[in-house]
Amino acid sequence: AALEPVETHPLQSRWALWFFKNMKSQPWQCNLRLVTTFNTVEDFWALHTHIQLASKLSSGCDYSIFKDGIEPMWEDSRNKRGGRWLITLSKQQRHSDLDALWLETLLCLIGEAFDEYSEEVCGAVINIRAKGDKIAIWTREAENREAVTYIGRVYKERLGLSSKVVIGYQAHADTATKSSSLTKNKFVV
Amino acid sequence: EKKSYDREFLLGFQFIVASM
Repeated sequence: AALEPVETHPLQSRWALWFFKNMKSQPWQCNLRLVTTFNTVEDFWALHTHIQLASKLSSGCDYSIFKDGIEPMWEDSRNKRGGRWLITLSKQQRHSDLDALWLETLLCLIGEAFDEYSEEVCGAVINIRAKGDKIAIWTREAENREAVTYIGRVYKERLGLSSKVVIGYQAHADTATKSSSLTKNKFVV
Repeated sequence: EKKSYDREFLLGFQFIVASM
């Protein structure tokens, strides 16, 4: 008997998963690979449950999830005027919090959690680094204060961060010209 | 129509898909 077609739940956007592995012998662009794209809830979970947990990646690796067509780099025209809400984690949090925070970030993206400002979202990146992992949501226009701060407030709430914790938004233009420790926050929530 | 989903709805599909 023929199987009934399974109903799927389409997402607002098609998303692309990118993987970066730091191999110093190759140019940076060669280390960044598009893994796959998806545009349904079901395909998101199929992908998520079949790839390595972020906490198990080796140092120097990144996962990026961006709207299809946007490359996960400052230079992309959809990113270059934007910035990122940055979450920096302690070394200990890789084991206790990292995977849950990354999953929550992904659910915010694919579920369009930022209401009318979800259109401002370009994607999200997780950096696995020995000195401390980072998660960020990238938005397309750093000067759009209303949208950026709305996204920041919702994101902080969704991550379950204490009101005492402050997270910052950095414009890519500032990040690109300064070392990370010196990049000033354009907004905080 | 904008397709938005809350977290509980999305999480509800996690193990259904994983078991397929």
